[in-house]
Amino acid sequence: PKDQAAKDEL
Amino acid sequence: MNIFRLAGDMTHLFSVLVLLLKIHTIKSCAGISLKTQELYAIVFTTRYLDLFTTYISLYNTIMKLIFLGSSISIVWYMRHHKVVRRSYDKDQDTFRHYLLMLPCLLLALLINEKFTFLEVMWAFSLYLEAVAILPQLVLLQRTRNIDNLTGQYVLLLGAYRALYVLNWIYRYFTEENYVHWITWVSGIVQTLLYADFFYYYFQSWKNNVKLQLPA
Repeated sequence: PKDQAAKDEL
Repeated sequence: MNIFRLAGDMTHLFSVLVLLLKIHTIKSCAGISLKTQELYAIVFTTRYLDLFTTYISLYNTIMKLIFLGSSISIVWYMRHHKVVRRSYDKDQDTFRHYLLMLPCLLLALLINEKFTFLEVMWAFSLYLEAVAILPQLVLLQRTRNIDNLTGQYVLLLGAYRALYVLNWIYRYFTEENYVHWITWVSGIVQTLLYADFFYYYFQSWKNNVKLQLPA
């Protein structure tokens, strides 16, 4: 999902 | 995970290690801005609130805990350690960093991916991280002698940001639906803030002279 993608970065 | 992202995380990790090395072994924080370190502690605390809600990977969790723990302990050392705190350039480190926080919070309330507590805090942490280096850059400019470890610390932080930009470009072209304007714009602003420092760092390295920033 879209929301998840950015959150896998630190 | 691509090579730019991994290299970015590793330079970030090294920057923290360089700083901890300076504090632990030399027992000095001369040239390091407590204001910037406090902002980083706030940045990581507000960004990694998702530690409690979302599991991504073991790597992700461990790195988050490292950045949280190290940033908070650096602030503690600079404020409370009986030897380290004496080397803090208090009179030079006068940037009013709390003034940066309100505009970042307002911006996060206005521009976010979703109007929820976690998303607003996440956007706030990105905006604040973009400007968190400013007190450190101002302090560097005021300090006559920039020691090697301090110079390397800022260089590694800048390299970390530049590698993240490459990581976004790579992901944009290799992943579907990978578009994150908030991260990109604040990340690019942040990287540009280092450009001036990079220029003088490489000049001093090329000419083999001690790093000094113009007043």
